[in-house]
Amino acid sequence: PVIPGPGPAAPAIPLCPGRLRHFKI
Amino acid sequence: ARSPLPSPVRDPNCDDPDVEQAALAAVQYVNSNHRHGYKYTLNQIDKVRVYQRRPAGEVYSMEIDLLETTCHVLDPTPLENCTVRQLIEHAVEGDCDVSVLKLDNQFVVLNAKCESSPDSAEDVRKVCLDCALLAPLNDTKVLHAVDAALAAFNAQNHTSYFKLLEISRAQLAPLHSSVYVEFVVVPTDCSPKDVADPAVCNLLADQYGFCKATLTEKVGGEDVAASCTVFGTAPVVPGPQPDGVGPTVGPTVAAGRHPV
Repeated sequence: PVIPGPGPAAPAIPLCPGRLRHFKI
Repeated sequence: ARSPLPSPVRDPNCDDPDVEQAALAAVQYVNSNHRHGYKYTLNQIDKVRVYQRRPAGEVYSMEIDLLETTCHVLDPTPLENCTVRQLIEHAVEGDCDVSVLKLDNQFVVLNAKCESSPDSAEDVRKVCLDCALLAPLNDTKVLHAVDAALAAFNAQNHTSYFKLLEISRAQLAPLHSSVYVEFVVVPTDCSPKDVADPAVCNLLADQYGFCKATLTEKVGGEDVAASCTVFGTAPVVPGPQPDGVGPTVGPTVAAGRHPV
């Protein structure tokens, strides 16, 4: 029996918004 | 006619090194292209999308959040030495949409559209019940405080008569018992003593003073304390520092700055 490989990797979700450098208003 | 194919795009992470470099180039562009108010520093990169540009290069289309610092835009202090205005000082944020071209590893800003907005009074009250709040720059109490502070400064100063260039910031303490103002002045070719008509005094080019002052109302009168830092090569005679002034400007940190 052929074991199906893992499906296509999910597209990498861009990490946004980025890091907070000071504080949020 | 077929519309040109959209150029291929990529969506990098907002904290990728090249994205941060593009954002810092935009911050430098913003600070060098406005002549009033304060320098801004990068707080957060909200969004970024990168477009291929023909024949070469990439365009970073970004949304960035900035925060106001305590350095006036005319202050030669490097941005990295400028303190971010804190929440209890009634912070101001900037929101910018920018396009930055990356070509041969150089970042060039193509355009930038920014809006600034102060924190809400409610949010300031959450962190500080009795902190002074920002006031309109044309408030009559603000205008009076600046007039009184500039008159007091000119009365102390012995070399040059200073004129007002810009009221940069004003705060009213609760119950309006005191007014805290920051403003920019320019030295003139008049001596403080012989100023009959300030209109005849000519501004000395490329020299500025950044002043901080507090006017406090008291029974039967008012107290005003002002201190100014002069940028550039204005002749400076260090005047007596008024005691009780608001946050005085720090010692000279950059060539050409002289607390007076």
